[in-house]
Amino acid sequence: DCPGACKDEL
Amino acid sequence: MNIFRFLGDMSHILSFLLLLHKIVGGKSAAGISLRTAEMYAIVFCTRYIDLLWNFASLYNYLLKLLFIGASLTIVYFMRYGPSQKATYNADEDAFPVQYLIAPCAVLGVLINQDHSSPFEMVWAFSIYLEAVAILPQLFLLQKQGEVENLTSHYVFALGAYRALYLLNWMFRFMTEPDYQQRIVWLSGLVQTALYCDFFYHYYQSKKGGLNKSVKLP
Repeated sequence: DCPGACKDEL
Repeated sequence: MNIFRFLGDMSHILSFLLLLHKIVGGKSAAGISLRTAEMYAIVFCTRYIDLLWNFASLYNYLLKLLFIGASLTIVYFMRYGPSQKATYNADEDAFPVQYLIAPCAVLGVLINQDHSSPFEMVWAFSIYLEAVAILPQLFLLQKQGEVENLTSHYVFALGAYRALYLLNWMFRFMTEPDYQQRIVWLSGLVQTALYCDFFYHYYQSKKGGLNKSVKLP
């Protein structure tokens, strides 16, 4: 999964 | 960025433009659920708290501001606009949203991507809440049976945005080595599944011409 800064989607 | 996500974001923007056109331009809230509008405002105000520290992408930054601004504008006009209040049907817009918000809050605390981070809990809550936020709107349309033209396009664009995001996640899963987003993938599946019935009736009614109203049994 993609916690923190890698949330690059809306 | 891939074409599915870009089209998804454009469809999302279109759904806002259609709803704003109806509520602010057309001064009518007939057939629109204030409860869904309020839940979307909660979804965006919680998910986009990272506006305060995440400047990774100007595109995301601007759209986050747009989505928060548009959803709050819609709630404002539906609550305080004189002609909007007159056309809003509070009796029919009666879906018990507390049964949606409370479980999503519990799930957000229990199932998220970093249990040490309050933002991750809030972010997961907003993902779960968005998956069910459309229920009061679909419930209202079901009750009214007939869906006014502009409203049907608004709901269709809103449903299409997350369906396109599903394609985006599939694409990223196939093209990016360790890309894994279980929370948004499952929530997005549930969210899109809730629209299936509407999509079917929308297609049935629109294949005879885009201006036909959508009839729900």
